[in-house]
Amino acid sequence: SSAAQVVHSAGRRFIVSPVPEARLKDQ
Amino acid sequence: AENTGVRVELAEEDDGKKSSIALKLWVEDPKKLKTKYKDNGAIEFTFDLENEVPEDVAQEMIESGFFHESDIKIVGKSIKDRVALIKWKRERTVLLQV
Repeated sequence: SSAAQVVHSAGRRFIVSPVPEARLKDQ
Repeated sequence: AENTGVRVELAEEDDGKKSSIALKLWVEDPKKLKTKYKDNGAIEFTFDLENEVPEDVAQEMIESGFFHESDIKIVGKSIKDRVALIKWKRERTVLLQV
């Protein structure tokens, strides 16, 4: 998987993943 | 909600009970941001509807390097609009049940 995880110093977890193609077209 | 160029959606089904909910944020229109977006993809995070403030999450995203300080308002507003919509839907559901 290409998901990456960033944990902020406040403890919040940000998970970064590719934007789904279908969602980009849904505008 | 106003089109900020930053889209925030639910990353899970809202059961209407949990105060903490998973959200997903991504940039739809980089031209609406003041600074160049580093194309990080979609950022998934959990948000506590009762105890958290959208602007704080926006600040954490900036500190984590996703966005530049100049874009804090646009990111904060995008989260705020989605959170308001989730809360409104929850309230409406409760009212309909009554």
